[in-house]
Amino acid sequence: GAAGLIPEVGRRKFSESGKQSPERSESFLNEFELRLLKMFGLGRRPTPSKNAVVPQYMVDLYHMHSANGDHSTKRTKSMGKHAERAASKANTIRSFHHEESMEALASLKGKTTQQFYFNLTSIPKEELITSAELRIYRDQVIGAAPPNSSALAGGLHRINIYEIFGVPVGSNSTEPLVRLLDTRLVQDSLSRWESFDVSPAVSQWTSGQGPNHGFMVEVLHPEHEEMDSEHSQRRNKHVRVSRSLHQDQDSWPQARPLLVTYGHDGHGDSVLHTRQKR
Amino acid sequence: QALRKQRRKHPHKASCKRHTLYVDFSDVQWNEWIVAPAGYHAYYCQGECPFPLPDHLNATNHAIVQTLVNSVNPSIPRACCVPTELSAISLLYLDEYEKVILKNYQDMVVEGCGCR
Repeated sequence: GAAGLIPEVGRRKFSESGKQSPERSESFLNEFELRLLKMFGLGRRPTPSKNAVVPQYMVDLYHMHSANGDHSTKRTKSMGKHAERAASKANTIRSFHHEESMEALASLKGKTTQQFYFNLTSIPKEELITSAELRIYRDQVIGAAPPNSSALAGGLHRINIYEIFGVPVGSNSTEPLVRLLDTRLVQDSLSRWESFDVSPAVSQWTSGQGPNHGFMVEVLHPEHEEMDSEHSQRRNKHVRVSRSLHQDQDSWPQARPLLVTYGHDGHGDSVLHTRQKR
Repeated sequence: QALRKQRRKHPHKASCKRHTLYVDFSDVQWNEWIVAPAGYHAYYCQGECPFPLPDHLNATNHAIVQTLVNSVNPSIPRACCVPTELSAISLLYLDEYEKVILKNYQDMVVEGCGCR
């Protein structure tokens, strides 16, 4: 009982009411508990540790969709149309951090590649994923050209997001087989989260149409391919793709890459629908 | 005085209507895994479904007939005061794998009550 969703007091009161024999009352309580768990879509009562991290983005999404949310705030406005559009079809939004033990980081010739694996096995089979975004945080490069500077082109780098769909068989190459999902040219002088559309890959993985080998993120500088390795490393460190590239360990939990899935389990309205109705 | 005595003996029972009920998740120790909200206004329905049923009690045809039968045969119960309209809420919580989920749960808030 202590591990379940019914508080101990409630269990005790029902058992002591004497309406049922102790065995029957226990079986009634267990049945009721199963219904509660089913209602929440849980297998057992969650017992999160103190180290559990709630991404700020999820809190912002909650405020955006809850009845009391202030939709005019800067934060909710900055969340973009993508999240709003995706949430309009979803009644379940899940967030995932990558498995750090499985990450593979490589830096070569002015580019950094990072392989991520997100364990998505907790998504129930009946949940249809309608959209997914990979969010990566970029810190402003100190001394980079301001947005209106004539040296703008020099302060740009490109972020490419690939789906890994296998490793070459019978080849000496260790490079994984990938296909491009999304790409963006970003400016060094801005600190912000970048959101990439990874819906096709995640939909395939969760619907069982393809195995999940993870993503590869590539950061490169089109204008600086000839730059020295040290310079390149310094710039790439501002894209928070790996703990090893992140200086401030305390802020890493809130700055690390985040995969957000938008799905519908076939029951009820979307989260956005609730807000509009209210 | 006689009237007061009679009222005490047969207290006037309020008609079926929605009452305030705030569910505080810390009361059931669910605040350990539900991040937001801390609680919510769920409301509940309570009250009599008297004969004859007034319009505002949202009664179905069956409830009207059942109430009519009850007026002549008290062994048949009156209609019940129940939620007739419910709405959803969004919960932000950590699941059993410590994954953070924002989910919309339907039928969590009573919007209207009636006799059924």
